[in-house]
Amino acid sequence: MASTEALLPVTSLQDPLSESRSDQIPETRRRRPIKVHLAVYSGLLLIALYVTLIVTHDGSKAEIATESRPRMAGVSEKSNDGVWISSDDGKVE
Amino acid sequence: AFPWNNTILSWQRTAFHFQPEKNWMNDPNGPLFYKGWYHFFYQYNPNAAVWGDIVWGHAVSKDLIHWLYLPIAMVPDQWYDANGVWTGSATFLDDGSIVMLYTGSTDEFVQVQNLAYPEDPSDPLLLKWVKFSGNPVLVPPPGIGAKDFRDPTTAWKTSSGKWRITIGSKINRTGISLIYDTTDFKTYEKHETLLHQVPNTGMWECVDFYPVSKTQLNGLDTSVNGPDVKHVIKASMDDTRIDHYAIGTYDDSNATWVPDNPSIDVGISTGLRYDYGKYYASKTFYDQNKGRRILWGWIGESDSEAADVQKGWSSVQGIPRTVVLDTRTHKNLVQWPVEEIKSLRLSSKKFDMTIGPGTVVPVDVGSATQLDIEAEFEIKTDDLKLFFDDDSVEADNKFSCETNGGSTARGALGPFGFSVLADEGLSEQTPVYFYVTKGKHSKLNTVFCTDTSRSTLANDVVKPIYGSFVPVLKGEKLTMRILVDHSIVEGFAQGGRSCITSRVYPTKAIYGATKLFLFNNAIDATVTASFTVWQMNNAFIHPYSSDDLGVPSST
Repeated sequence: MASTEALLPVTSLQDPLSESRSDQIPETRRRRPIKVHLAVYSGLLLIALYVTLIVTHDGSKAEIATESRPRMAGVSEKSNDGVWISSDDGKVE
Repeated sequence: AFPWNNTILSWQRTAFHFQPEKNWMNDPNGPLFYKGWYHFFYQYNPNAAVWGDIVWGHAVSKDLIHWLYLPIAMVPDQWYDANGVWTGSATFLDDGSIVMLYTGSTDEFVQVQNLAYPEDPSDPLLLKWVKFSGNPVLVPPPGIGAKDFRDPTTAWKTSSGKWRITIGSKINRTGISLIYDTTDFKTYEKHETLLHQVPNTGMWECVDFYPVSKTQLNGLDTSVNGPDVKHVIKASMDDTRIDHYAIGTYDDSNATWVPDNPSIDVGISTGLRYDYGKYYASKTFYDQNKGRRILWGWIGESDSEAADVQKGWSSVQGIPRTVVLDTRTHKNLVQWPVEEIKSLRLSSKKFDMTIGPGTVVPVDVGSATQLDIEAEFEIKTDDLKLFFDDDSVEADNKFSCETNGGSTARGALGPFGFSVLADEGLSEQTPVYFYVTKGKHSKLNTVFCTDTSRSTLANDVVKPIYGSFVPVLKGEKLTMRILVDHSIVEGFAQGGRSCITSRVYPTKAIYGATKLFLFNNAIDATVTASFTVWQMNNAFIHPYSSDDLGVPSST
């Protein structure tokens, strides 16, 4: 959940950009290719940033799984989540 | 995840085990008997079916079976318990008054010990609790982590007349029990020595310490000591969520305890356990009403948190058990469901069956959702003789329920027992069984197991095979008792020398489709089973009213 929130600002960055692109429509033809290049590069940059955040997202999720709320508060683990996945192998809890 | 629906989830709620009306429960707290009522407090989240926002739930009973929910006893309303009113224990003082010591998680998540007492000692229901104005009475001592200092025990008397408590903790990977003396429960003197410590066992939670008689079958008050007494230390292992105990000798003069057998010390994986299934954070109390020591244990869920949220509740308490030293082996405790559970027995059927190798027999008891089964097994003498006279059969001292394939792995003399919570086609079943092998010096080596691996078709459930070795002495038959109550199965072998509690979540073997089977999956043994099966009534567990309590209404 926390990581979903972390992605939100990145997504929202795209909206101002696309707005600015639409704002540029009346501008001169000479300057347009530069703007297009800028938009493409910015887009690529954003995609790279997005991918980076996805990786970070997975990492933080793993951390959350090991540090549950009771663990963080200072008592023993209370949930089986993360354990039951292996249960089909007949593994002992 | 399995698509749970309300029909299946509703069936999972137990009928005669204690659980709150809804939401999350964990450790038993401060159990006691006072003015005619058994009081049970418990770690409770009033807001959700998952752990958090912990308060002290409270219920009372006349018989440990039928319960009335009372208002919440204590909530986090002070800086020293702002993040949770955690586990604690009750002590009766010499004048009969009660003090309660409990762990508070402070506003900064530091674990401290706090004192509380009943507002009105004349109230048999102990409805209102007052927190001592000088709380906290204990903070983590130097060298102990802020989150490694919790769950004070019931106090016991020293020979010098002081009160003594122990609190679980750890130093690096060594599990320890700290010792404090007090005269007033407000100020404490810490011993430099520890009651006990065991390396590589991690944090000890919910430590329990009590005497057991070497000669008598009655329970002992926590302060009793003497030559006919052994002392038990139990600790709940934070790392493994297993309750381990050991039996040993307590020295009052230096406040230390020594195990009888260091190789099975507290927390060692091959050491003794109250229960070889799912059983944690347990706590005993001395029941002065009937002169017995009673054990409570928290039984969590084996399904997913998502399923718990969907059904709206999580966790049950095991049926309270009497606990005594095994006066025949002197090496283990025996636990047995309190006698009051028999009051729930309805109709019964008695069976004598002889079943050959590789046989599964339906037991005609009607619906098998709520049962109490008591059984004796005998392996045909000729089969036993053949087996033990066969030199080609080697001793198998390493057999373990967990690793030897469960109830489908066939051996010469086992497995045999009952499949509970099974459907007609045995697509779902939970076998509770014995498995006999040749041990050292051609002696019988018996293990008692519960195999939950086929208990449900659902995939989002932990389905372990539980079990352990169980001592069977010369002249003893193999005996087991099983309590079945919807999603919980409690098994007791050899009078309670070995116990296994499991949580199971069938999807087909529910309501009227739940069956009971007797099976013998041995290759070479014919087994005779003599057993009685009782249908079990529902316990009466609901919110209190003035009528229930026999007191005039306040309106």
